[in-house]
Amino acid sequence: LPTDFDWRDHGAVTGVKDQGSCGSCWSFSTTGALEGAHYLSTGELVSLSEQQLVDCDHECDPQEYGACDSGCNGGLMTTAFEYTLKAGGLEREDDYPYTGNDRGACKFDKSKIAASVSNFSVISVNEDQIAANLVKHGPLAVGINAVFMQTYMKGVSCPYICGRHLDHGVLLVGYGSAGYAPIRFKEKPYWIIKNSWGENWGEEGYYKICRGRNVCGVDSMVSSVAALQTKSQ
Amino acid sequence: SAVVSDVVSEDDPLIRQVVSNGAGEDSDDHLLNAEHHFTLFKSKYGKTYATQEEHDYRLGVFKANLRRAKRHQLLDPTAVHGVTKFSDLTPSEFRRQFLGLRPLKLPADAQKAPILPTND
Repeated sequence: LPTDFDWRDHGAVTGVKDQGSCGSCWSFSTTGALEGAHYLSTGELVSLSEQQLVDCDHECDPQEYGACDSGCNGGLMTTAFEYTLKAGGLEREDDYPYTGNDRGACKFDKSKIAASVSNFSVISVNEDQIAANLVKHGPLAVGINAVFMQTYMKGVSCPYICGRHLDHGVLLVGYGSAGYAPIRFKEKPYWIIKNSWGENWGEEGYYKICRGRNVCGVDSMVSSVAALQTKSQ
Repeated sequence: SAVVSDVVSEDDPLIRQVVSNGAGEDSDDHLLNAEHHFTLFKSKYGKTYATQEEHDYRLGVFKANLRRAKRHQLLDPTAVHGVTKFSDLTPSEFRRQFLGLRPLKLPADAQKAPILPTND
């Protein structure tokens, strides 16, 4: 594994998006992972539609009654991958733009599919495996506890205490080996996270969180997706 | 009062750090500037409020978030915490409007990623 890695340097990450006042973080995490996977399989970076997921994805967890993807009321990346697999794929952002609400009907047009899922999987709570899957398969959809993110401005977040209850979906795009020195000037590694709160939050829309001890639960819900090798129309 | 935390994990167990809990001596000074910071905040993020009551309520929330940012700074010293676009929201408003991850109950048939080699 390289000591430092960032998919932004390899052209696999679209610009930072803004979910607005809508609990649709799960859809942005999902599209981010598929955008990266599609780039790896085709060499083409396409911004994909979150609104399609918000409007059309009502996929439910088969093991938990009533646990379904539900627009601005929340969802889950793995069930969104399942929806995308069943629906055939996602449209481009331009063809199905984001509105920031879930009051509209589903307007999915199958003839406009730009990227498709071939497979997805969950990754074990092991930081080396997460890094290896990141480098091999592209950006990963992850869950995180966002309690420190409301006041975060910049730097590497490494709280002494942080709950591991996951409440926010984000995209893991890279890692660094030596980003901060908490004590004794000993440099520590960190993850690079793409968020969906616009560029005027955090480090131009990004969040850095320290690696090594599943801080804020960042290692505990990680999923990877692979895209079909089809060029978008 | 103070909070004593284990600063480091197993790789550096010798150091403990003692931090103030943020309710101490300089919190009053901090809040004296709250109204000025709130004016800057409204200007930077284009915030307007429909009524004076709403404005005053949001100022109260903003002050509470300044105290919260200070606590976060003590608990998370390698990052910078402060005023953000969410500083006029209560924690529950923030959760309701900007988070939205359902709890994961991993299905038994979920496909687990194969273990990849990580040596070299």
